[in-house]
Amino acid sequence: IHASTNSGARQGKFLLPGASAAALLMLGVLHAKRMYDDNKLAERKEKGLEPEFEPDLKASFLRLLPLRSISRFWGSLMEVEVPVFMRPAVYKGWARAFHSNLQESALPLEEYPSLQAFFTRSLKEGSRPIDADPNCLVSPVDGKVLRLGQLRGPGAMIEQVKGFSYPVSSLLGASSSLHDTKEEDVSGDQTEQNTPEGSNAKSWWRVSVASPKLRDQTRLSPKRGIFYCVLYLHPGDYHRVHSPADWNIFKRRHFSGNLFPTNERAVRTIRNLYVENERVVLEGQWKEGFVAIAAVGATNVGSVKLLIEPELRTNSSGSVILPSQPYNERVYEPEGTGVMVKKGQEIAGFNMG
Amino acid sequence: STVVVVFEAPLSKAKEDGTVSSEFDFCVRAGDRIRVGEAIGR
Repeated sequence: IHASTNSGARQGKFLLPGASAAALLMLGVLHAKRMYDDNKLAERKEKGLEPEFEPDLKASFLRLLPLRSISRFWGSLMEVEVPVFMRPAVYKGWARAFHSNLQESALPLEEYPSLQAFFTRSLKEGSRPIDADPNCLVSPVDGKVLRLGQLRGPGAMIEQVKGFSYPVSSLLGASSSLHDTKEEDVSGDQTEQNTPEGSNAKSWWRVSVASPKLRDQTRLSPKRGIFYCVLYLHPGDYHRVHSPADWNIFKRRHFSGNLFPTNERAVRTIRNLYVENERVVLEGQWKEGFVAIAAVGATNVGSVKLLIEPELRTNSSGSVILPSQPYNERVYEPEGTGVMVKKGQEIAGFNMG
Repeated sequence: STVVVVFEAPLSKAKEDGTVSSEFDFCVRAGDRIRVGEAIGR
């Protein structure tokens, strides 16, 4: 008996319980695969090749998680009051981790009671000069330009990443007045925009002239296109949203969707990321025609506050996503004029959770 | 988080002398960092 217990002890000493060994092995394999993927991505970038869409296991796994609850839990953590003496160290730590610029914060660090307050901080007066050119559209946020271009053809798809695109009508809402700009159909012949599918394709850019006398005027009037620009905000960026031009906001749509992360890896692996995530769309008119802004949330930054509609609540537990009614809409009074905002004016902001 | 701006702008305008002026053009590219108030395009 003595010998057997000795040998048993010797075995126990060296034999890690099976489960721990398997877990360590699996973690090792996953980490190695992650390193291999990142390495492959870096090589593609070095060759100037654009990353392509490739759904992976992690993206499918994310679909199983209660991301909205996780987001709200994260938000409640961020609301916890930080003792005054700890605030500078905590916020400097955040700034170092996420490359925030502390010099621009409007208030001294001690004045931000929580990380949420620090995250939604405003900037010192004059920190963001607004381009005065009346013919330009300015960036509504601080961030990185992910994609930009012109929408063409009847499908009007925005490229999420090379190899995957999503319809702008799904992003903005199918009843978007973007459709209304497709035809000022009066009568007479149609001069079509240069749609790639040829002049017969039913396209949004049909410009019709009523009669020959108008034709000359129309010939001189600008042909129009619809353009888009996708901007990604890093966690350390200034997270308030400003107006890109002088415009009238006619309506607001709130899509209570999922809350996948929206980092570079998520953009490359999650299908319809911006169409599935919680978002608020503001739609209206500027001097050149239609304009819309979609503020899309993410797991850590799940909610959007509107200065023009403070009572709107996003990322709330009660809101249920119904396929028949994917969003709720509000038309701003007076109808047809809506809310007038100036270029550079603050209109919204992202919040954590 | 992400912000998508979708907007209408003139594509091209034929002038009286028959030449065509190219209208709206982006002044940033994918990958650029941008800040509030800086021009996206003119």
